[in-house]
Amino acid sequence: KETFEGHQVFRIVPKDDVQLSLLKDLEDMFEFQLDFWKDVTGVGTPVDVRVPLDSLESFKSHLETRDVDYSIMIEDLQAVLDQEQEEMDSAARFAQPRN
Amino acid sequence: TDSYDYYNYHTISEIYRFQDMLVAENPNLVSKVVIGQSYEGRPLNVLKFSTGGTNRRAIWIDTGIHSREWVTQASGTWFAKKIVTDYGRDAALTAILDNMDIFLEIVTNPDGFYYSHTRNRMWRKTRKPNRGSSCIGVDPNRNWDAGFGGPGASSSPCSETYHGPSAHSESEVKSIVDFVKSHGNIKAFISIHAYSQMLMYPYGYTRTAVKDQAELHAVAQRAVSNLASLYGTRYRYGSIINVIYQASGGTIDWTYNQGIKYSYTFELRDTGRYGFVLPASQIVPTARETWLALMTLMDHTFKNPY
Repeated sequence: KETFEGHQVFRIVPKDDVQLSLLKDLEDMFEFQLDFWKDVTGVGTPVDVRVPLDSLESFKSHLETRDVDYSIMIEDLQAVLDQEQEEMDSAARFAQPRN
Repeated sequence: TDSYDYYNYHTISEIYRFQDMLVAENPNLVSKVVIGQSYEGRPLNVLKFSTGGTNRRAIWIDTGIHSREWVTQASGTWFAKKIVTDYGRDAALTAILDNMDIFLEIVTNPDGFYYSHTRNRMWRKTRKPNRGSSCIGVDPNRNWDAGFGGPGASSSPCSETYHGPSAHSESEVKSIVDFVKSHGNIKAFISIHAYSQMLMYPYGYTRTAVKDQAELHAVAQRAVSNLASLYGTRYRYGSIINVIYQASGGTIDWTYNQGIKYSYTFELRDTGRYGFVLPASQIVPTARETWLALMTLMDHTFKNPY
């Protein structure tokens, strides 16, 4: 089972056309193994992207050296997924058997 | 189905069981149509809500063509129950169902959905292997014969937006294509995705405006306004290419070109705090507000025959 320990989901809002084109280039770049949850659309429209643990530092520095602001939407994706799984498991445990 | 837990996410086998139970409980209203098989051999189940008649005008709704968008399959399940509960009680829905059929495909990409539960929660595409590549699957929302292979879709099998080797190459897509064509009387087609809160109409593959743009826009405006009336959730609306981006080979571009005027696609909650891992507590609020928009679209279709 593929897990996502330490993966983070970034939110990036491109400020201008330069940043927009930079993000568009990232969409086609395999180097960082990014998974775009919300694709690049236009200036001012948020882009959400999952970044694997191994790429975190290099990706952050890629953005920072190009003066692109970002925020972290999900700090540790696996933690959120574990919580989701836990909720599903506990729902199943408490499900009433049909009479 | 009264004891089904609508407030939690469910596996594909639980959803299949729910569908069978709903049919068993409502034999005069609901039936199950199997329109085909997925690549891995799972049935492509469509719930048909009908009060009789033959080949009535119909409304199509699908959820879960992108498997990781779990709130859509969960909402689809809630819609199914809502339809049987409201028929005979809600005047608008009753009038629709007395004259039209509703088809609802809750798990449009079952292989991907199963995989998202068992192997990779972030799986979006189908599960068919690609010849000459180690990457699996096709984006079933880039696989339709509407600007197929154009900008806004990838020719790389490793991309999340890989369009596939040819239009309708995916059985999950081809089965809908065949069903829509053979039915011939579908008047509204609503394809539901998540997330980012948008309601869109064609086109995605071209900047050319659809000839019904003014009407589709006005109806979308009404739908999102009704949706917002419940919890204040704000939606953007417009054509795909204007609201999101250029995307070729998309579902509702094909349906519109088939003559289905009321072709719409949703992106449900949220604005990005949780993305595809929207907490289960959000399922029912999402479904409830979406239902208001769905009713607006269905009611307009019913009252404006063409």
